Amino acid sequence: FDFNLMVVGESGLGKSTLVNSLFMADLYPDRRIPDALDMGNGNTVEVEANTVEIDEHGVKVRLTVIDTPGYGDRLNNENSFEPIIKYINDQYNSYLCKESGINRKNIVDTRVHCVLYFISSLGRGLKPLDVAFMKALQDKVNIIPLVAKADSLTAKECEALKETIRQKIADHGIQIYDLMPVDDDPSLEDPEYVKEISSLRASFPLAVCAAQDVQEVNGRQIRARRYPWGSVEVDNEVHCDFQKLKTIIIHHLEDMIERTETMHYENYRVQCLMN
Amino acid sequence: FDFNLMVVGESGLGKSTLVNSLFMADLYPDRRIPDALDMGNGNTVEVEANTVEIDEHGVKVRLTVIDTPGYGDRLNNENSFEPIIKYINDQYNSYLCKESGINRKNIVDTRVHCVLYFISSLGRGLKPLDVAFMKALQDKVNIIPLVAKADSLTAKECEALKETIRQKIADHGIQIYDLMPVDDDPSLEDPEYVKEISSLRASFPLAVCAAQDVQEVNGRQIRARRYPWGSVEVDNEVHCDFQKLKTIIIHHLEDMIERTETMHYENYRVQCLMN
Ligand SMILES: Nc1nc2c(ncn2[C@@H]2O[C@H](COP(=O)(O)OP(=O)(O)O)[C@@H](O)[C@H]2O)c(=O)[nH]1
Ligand SMILES: Nc1nc2c(ncn2[C@@H]2O[C@H](COP(=O)(O)OP(=O)(O)O)[C@@H](O)[C@H]2O)c(=O)[nH]1
Repeated sequence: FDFNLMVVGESGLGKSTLVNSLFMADLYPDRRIPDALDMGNGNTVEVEANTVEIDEHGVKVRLTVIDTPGYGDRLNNENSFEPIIKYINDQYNSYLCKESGINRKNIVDTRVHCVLYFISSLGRGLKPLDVAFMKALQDKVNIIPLVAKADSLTAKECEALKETIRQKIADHGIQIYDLMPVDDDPSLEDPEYVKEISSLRASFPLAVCAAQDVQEVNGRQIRARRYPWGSVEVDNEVHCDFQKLKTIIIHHLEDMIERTETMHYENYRVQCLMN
Repeated sequence: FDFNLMVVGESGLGKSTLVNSLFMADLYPDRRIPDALDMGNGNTVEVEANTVEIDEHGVKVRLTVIDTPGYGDRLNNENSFEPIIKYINDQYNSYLCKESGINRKNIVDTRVHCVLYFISSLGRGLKPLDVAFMKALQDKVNIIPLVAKADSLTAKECEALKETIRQKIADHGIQIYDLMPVDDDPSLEDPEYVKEISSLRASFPLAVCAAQDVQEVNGRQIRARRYPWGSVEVDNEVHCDFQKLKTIIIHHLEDMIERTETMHYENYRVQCLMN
């Protein structure tokens, strides 16, 4: 099946490293790293898609990663997400046309099923752009906010930052993809499942690290970032939430597709019919 | 004597931690940490000064730290450094008036002697705002660019980032405070000194880390950032350039004051006379 993952955040937040690490694949084969300074000249945010076939536990997924270079990198970021909203709506529009077409059997679903939204670990929480983005897109697409480069935060700073972000998200009434099953979902009757979901949600937003290099640490070959003072082990749940993120994404691919279909796409369809 | 140090960079780059660590003092006693989101509403960049008397090796210095909250934190940062330029020029103007006044004996020098400019370690080098700032202020004040939160960079990434930044600075012909003595300076005849200066300059821009907490690391009490995977020792030259920065600042306080007087202030004075 098709899964379309959009990745949004300022350049240098480790987005491509994370996505490649999540799916153990090079999802940016022709990437030319744009010179951040060229983007200061009022160029618009680009939207670029790369598709790769991956195999997750025997399930074949045609994964498309949608990159948004230029987001948040300008001197003036006031229109950073217009092109992104346009892209998302264009996919809904295209799907709507195909659905109402004669040949409905083999529609290729290009709708964005999930946005990984990278928040800088540098600042004090959400920047104005982060809040504006999430408010504008929360009812159009599933958003998973992530704290990027979590290895620049001590355990205490990380928890404080997560708390600050959770508070801001609550204050602004922002709806993120947070694994909350709908009220009548049968899974809510399984206390083990509810407990697992609650504990995952308690660590939102997930603070991630990523690395593509395999290093030898204590005699084992693992993915890590080696510093003079120690190595951050990407798969170590004490070091960062990478494993949590991987678990969530792999287990919820279909749920995210369904929520896009029944909630976000439905909103779009209804809005179109009303206009 | 008076030394006026301005600190510029996006919020959360560790500026106040660094300044406090450099001078072993709390230079931000009444600091209220602004909510980054309140600043998205087009408020201007503030300029705030705090003065403290410090003792450096028996030399009494009246150190004023000038903070610039709001710089680089907006959705639209196009006017981020106008207030800063204005502040710098105001101090030159005020000095000019005092100098031409009757009582010239006890002029308090409020001119900015040095700007510590913090560059984010997240991105790929200089952002458009960084270049714009340095180009606009290079002939008005001594600028020392720093890579902030250097502990999020591996040794290899750090060197690559420094190289990228040095190249950009050279491409744009930006003049930073880089310890280069003027051509006829007698110190140039001392090969030891030249060697030491060259090696310091080769590690520009300095990549700094800071910490105010004293941690016990391997039985010693030292300033460090403790992570689950190891501790970054601020004073350890293998870990970051904090010690280099401290050395440079302490040894060049008077040189920076002199350069402000004979170069930057002189430029200002001449410009005033011509207009
Ligand atoms: N400190 C830290 N650096 C990272 C991490 N992940 C990637 N990087 C580094 O950040 C830089 C930019 O990464 P990249 O994935 O190209 O960022 P992108 O522009 O957001 O796609 C590279 O030098 C990476 O090695 C991380 O988790 N922590
Ligand atoms: N990773 C890292 N974090 C730091 C460093 N220095 C300070 N911090 C942390 O960054 C956060 C913001 O620091 P602060 O000095 O208040 O930043 P400012 O807004 O630029 O003045 C605090 O949680 C600090 O503990 C550093 O060198 N590396």
